[in-house]
Amino acid sequence: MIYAIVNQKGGTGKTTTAVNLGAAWAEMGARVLVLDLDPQAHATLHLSVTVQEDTPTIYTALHNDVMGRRLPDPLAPAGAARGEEAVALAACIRRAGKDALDVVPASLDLAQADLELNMVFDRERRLARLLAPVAAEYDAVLLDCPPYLGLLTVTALAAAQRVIVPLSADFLSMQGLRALVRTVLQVSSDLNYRLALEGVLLTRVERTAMARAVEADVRKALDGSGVGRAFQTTIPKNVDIAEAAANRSSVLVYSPRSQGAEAYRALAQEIGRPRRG
Amino acid sequence: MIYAIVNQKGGTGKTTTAVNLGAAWAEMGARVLVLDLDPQAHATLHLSVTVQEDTPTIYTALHNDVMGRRLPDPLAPAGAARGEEAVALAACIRRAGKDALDVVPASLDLAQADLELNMVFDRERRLARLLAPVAAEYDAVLLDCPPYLGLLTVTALAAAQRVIVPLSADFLSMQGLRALVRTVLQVSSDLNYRLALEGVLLTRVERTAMARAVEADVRKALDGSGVGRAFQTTIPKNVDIAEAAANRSSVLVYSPRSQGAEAYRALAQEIGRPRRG
Ligand SMILES: Nc1ncnc2c1ncn2[C@@H]1O[C@H](COP(=O)(O)OP(=O)(O)OP(=O)(O)O)[C@@H](O)[C@H]1O
Ligand SMILES: Nc1ncnc2c1ncn2[C@@H]1O[C@H](COP(=O)(O)OP(=O)(O)OP(=O)(O)O)[C@@H](O)[C@H]1O
Ligand SMILES: [Mg+2]
Ligand SMILES: [Mg+2]
Repeated sequence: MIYAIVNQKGGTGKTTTAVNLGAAWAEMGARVLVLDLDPQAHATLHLSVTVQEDTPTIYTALHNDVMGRRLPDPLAPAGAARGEEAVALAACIRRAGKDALDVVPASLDLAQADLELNMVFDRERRLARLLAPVAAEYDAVLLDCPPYLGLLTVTALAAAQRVIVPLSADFLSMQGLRALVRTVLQVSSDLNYRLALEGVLLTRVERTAMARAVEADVRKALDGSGVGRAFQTTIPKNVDIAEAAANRSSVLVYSPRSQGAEAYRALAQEIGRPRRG
Repeated sequence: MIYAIVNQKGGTGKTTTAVNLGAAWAEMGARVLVLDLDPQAHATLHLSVTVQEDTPTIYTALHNDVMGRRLPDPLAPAGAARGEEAVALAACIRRAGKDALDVVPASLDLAQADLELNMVFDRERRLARLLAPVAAEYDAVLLDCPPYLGLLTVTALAAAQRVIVPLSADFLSMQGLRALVRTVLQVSSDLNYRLALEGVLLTRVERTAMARAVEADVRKALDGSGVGRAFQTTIPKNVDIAEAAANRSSVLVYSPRSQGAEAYRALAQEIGRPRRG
């Protein structure tokens, strides 16, 4: 099952959720791949994967797919230059440094992918095509998206079967939910009929009137909408979660008994162990 | 003085800083304009400006500038269609709902500006040209940027004289600082020689070992770098700041004696009252 972790609002816990939900499923024995689609490469960093000049990343695979797309010119003189060699996504897979899951790393040059993808036919499905041979070997693939609804995020929605929306429990973060749900429905009607909302995850929840009001509003908006639900599990604000990032591991490895680790385990249980396909 | 509020990391307090620093300067008697360059339009919302279908926004001005750019065809038959009428930025200026400052609002369709700007010559300077006739009437113009280093952010850096980088005091937010400083230096050498870093502002600071470590690392990295400083003033994590957004006003108006309001006043003092030009 492929999950896109999406929210155009910045800092709502997308990377934190991709890493820690992935790790909680791995702890349950599932085979998990985290694919970093953000040029900031924070999931890559969070999972202790280092990228050198020549390390193949998601950008290498997308770039070579786009550039290699141009078919050779049948009328060219013999020996003329061909497109770049395609790089299979499988060649980009690395093992996380401290967690029992696999990672497709990102790098800063991924920022160019939006413009490059614009140049090819069927641009929205390029990622889905690259993922197809690989996804079948994992119980769960988690796509960590950047904080904007550009082409990279659209390719993630076109490739995924489920969407998880981390939403930090504050007023501004709540605003973008309607636009995001509309985008998901639009992708599901035009590009990927299998796409459905798995759920909205309230993150960084504190015991304040604000957080309670946001939670109540989000649950009211979703219940009865027919679009999906807000998970029963919420993720509390927990310093171990933030420190785990500095430790470059999931919070389950960094501080296994912490509230943060327990909350992500509860989320993994609530969604259920992912099944291949 | 034109300030770009920039950080590609999401959720670090860009909108919060544009609104509250602007309000603190307005309280000192300065004439302040907040220009919302984020398709999420959170500064617009935070300052109680409502946008209807026909309300001119920053997208209207940019779009009509880009589309109107095409010179009439001197060889076309008489009466042929011309480009769209240019909309002056001054026509987009609104008064904030509860604060004593002016706002150029944004809307969701601003997300198309990146692609449209790509189509014209001198694309990086389109915003600077639109701003020129308006900026002279304000002591400070604050450009609230989206959480990515796309063309919209580049046009803000090309138009500004100073950059303010809000950085929340956590490990992941610290990572992008080097790439951001490099981008600012690149813009200043290629597009806008006046551009300089005003400072890095540590936001959402809590009394944790993590926050202290991040603050120490950031100050060490900047001091002696010759690039700029981290402000002495830091913004504490303060629930009034988050609630002010729900109240659609600055925290200075919502809760004038709060720690959040005092911190932004201290920042305004530290930078000093802005001067026109
Ligand atoms: N429940 C939590 N408790 C404490 N800190 C948290 C929690 N969730 C996330 N954080 C911290 O908040 C910051 C923002 O989270 P994160 O980077 O995962 O958000 P994001 O949505 O991926 O951001 P971006 O939009 O930049 O991609 C990080 O430093 C992270 O460690
Ligand atoms: N010092 C603070 N104390 C408490 N809450 C804060 C503080 N600063 C910002 N916030 C809250 O944190 C959230 C993120 O802040 P904000 O939206 O200003 O960040 P941003 O960098 O503009 O995000 P984006 O990257 O999505 O544009 C908001 O809900 C805001 O109200
Ligand atoms: Mg992220
Ligand atoms: Mg913002």
